Amino acid sequence: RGRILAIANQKGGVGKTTTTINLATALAAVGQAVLIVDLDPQANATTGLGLPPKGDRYNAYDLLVGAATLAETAQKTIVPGLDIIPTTVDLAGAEIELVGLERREYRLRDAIEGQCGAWDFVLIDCPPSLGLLTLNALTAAEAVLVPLQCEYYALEGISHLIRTIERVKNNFNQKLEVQGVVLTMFDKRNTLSTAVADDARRFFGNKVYETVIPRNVRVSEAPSFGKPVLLYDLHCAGSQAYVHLAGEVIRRERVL
Amino acid sequence: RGRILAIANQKGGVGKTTTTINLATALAAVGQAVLIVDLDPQANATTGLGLPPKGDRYNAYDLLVGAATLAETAQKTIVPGLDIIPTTVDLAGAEIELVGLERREYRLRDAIEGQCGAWDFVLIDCPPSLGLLTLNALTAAEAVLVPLQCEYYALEGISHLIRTIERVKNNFNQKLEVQGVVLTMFDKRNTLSTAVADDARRFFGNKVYETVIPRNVRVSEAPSFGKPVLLYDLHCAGSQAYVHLAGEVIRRERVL
Ligand SMILES: Nc1ncnc2c1ncn2[C@@H]1O[C@H](COP(=O)(O)OP(=O)(O)OP(=O)(O)O)[C@@H](O)[C@H]1O
Ligand SMILES: Nc1ncnc2c1ncn2[C@@H]1O[C@H](COP(=O)(O)OP(=O)(O)OP(=O)(O)O)[C@@H](O)[C@H]1O
Ligand SMILES: [Mg+2]
Ligand SMILES: [Mg+2]
Repeated sequence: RGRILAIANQKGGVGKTTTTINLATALAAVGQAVLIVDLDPQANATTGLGLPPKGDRYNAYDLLVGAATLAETAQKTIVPGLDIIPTTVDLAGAEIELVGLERREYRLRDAIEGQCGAWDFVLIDCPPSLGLLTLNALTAAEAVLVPLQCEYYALEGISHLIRTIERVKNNFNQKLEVQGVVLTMFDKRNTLSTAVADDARRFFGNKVYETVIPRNVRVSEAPSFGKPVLLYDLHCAGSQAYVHLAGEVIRRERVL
Repeated sequence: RGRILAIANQKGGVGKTTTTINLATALAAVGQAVLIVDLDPQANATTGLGLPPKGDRYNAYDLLVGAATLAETAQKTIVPGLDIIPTTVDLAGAEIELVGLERREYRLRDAIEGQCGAWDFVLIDCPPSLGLLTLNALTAAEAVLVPLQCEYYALEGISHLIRTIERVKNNFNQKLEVQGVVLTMFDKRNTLSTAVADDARRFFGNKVYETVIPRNVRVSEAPSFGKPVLLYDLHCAGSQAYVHLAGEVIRRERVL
C-alpha cells in the first residue's frame, strides 16, 4: 500500500496538475484510496479541487519544515476516497529556506515514509522546475509519471528530466524509476502532435502509456468550477482518457 | 536606448519564450536593435533561435557569476538586428548557488547596467517560477511584459505575480512597472478564452494590449525548425499578431 508517484516535468504547462487531479479522481472512482500532495506554490491542485489556497489549516509547507505530520495535514476533497495535502503561496519561500537545512532533499521523504498506510496511491504534483521542491518529490517517490505535451519544446526538455531522475536515483533514492510517460494535449488534426508522439515512442518505447490524453476544452473548463473533469463532464473525451490511464497505471503496478 | 523588459509569469507554458522570440524578431524587423537574455535553464529561447544549448562560448551563467561581460557573451542570431545571451542547463545550478552570494538579486543588473547602449530593447525570457533567476530579471528590468494564457489556472496565478512585482519595486528596483499584459493562445471558438480575456481586461484595464495572440499551430511548429514564426511563416495569424504587438510596444514606450 501507499505507492508514491511523483508527477514531474520541468517544462511548464504540460499537464502535470491536470494529470494529478484527474488520474487521482479516476483511481478513487475504482475504489483506490488516494492522497495528492500539492508541492507547487501555484497551488493549482489545491484550487482545482475547490479548496481555498489560503487555508488556516496545516499545509505542505508545514509538512516540509516538520511543523505537522502527514495525518494532521491531510484534508478531504469533494471526491470520495481522495484526500489532499493542500498548499499556499507560502511554499514559494520554502525553496530558498530549504537550501540551508539538514537533509534538505529528504524533508518530504522523512515526513511521509511509513505514514502512507491509509492510502493505496500518493500522487505528488510538482512545480515546473528541477529545484529543491521537485528534488524532494523525486527522493520521496518510488516512481515517476511524466506528462509530455505533444509540442516541440516539451520533447526537447525531456532528456534533462531523465538525467535528473538518474542523478536522484544514484544519490538519494535507489528505488526511483520511470513508471511511464503519458502524452497530453494530443490533437490528431495537427501533424506536430503526431510527430512528437512518434518521437516519444521511439525514445521511450513501451514506457509510453497506450492511453493518449486528447486536447479537450472540457478539461480546461473544469478547474474554474473547482472540480476534476470526471465530475464536471464524465462522458467527455478527456475524462474517458483519464479513466483508461488509471486502468493502465494499476495494471503496471501489478506487474512491477 | 537599451530599454530592458522582463517577459515574466510563474505559470508554466503561457507563451513567455514564444513571445520573447517573436516580439524580438518583429522589433528587429522594424529596425530596432534587440538583445534577448535567456534566463531559463530550459534554454528554449536559445534553441528556438537555432543555437545549440551546449555552446562552448560564454553564456547567461557566466554573466550572472561575473565570469564574462555582456559584450563578451552576446552572440548573433539568424535574425538580422537580433542578438542573444544564450544559456545552457548549467544555469539550473545557478539558482542554488546564488542563494549564498552577496547582492544575489542584483547579479544581472550589476552585469548589464550601463552596458546596453548597442541595443534599443533588451528582452529577458524568464523561467516558470518566482525564484532568484526571475527576481534577477525583475531587478534588472525597467518594465515587465506579462504573457497571459487564456486559461483558468493562468488567470488565477496573476495576483501572485503582481504582488511579487510590487515587492521587487519596493525592495530592489523603484522604477519597475508593468508595461502591459498580452493575451496568448486565444481561441475565439472557446468560451473559456473569451471569459478569461474579459476578466483580464476588467482586472488590468488598458494595461492589456489591444493585440491578442491567437492559438495558431504554425507558432508551435516554428521552434522545431530553429526559427521565429516570422521567418517560418510570415503571413500566418501568429506572425501578424506579433508584428502588431511590436507596434504597440514601441508606441507605449514613446508615451512612457
Ligand atoms: N487535455 C487537455 N485539454 C485541454 N486543455 C488542457 C488539457 N490538459 C491541461 N490543459 C490545460 O492546459 C493548461 C496547462 O495544464 P496544467 O496547468 O495542468 O499544466 P502543468 O504542467 O501543471 O503547468 P505548470 O507547469 O504551470 O505547473 C491548463 O490551463 C489546463 O487546464
Ligand atoms: N500562439 C500560440 N499558438 C499555438 N501554440 C503556441 C502559441 N504560443 C505558444 N505556443 C506553444 O505552447 C507551448 C508553450 O509556450 P512557451 O514554451 O513559449 O511558454 P513558456 O511560458 O515559455 O513555457 P515555460 O513556462 O516552460 O517557460 C510551446 O510548445 C509553444 O510552441
Ligand atoms: Mg501545475
Ligand atoms: Mg519558456
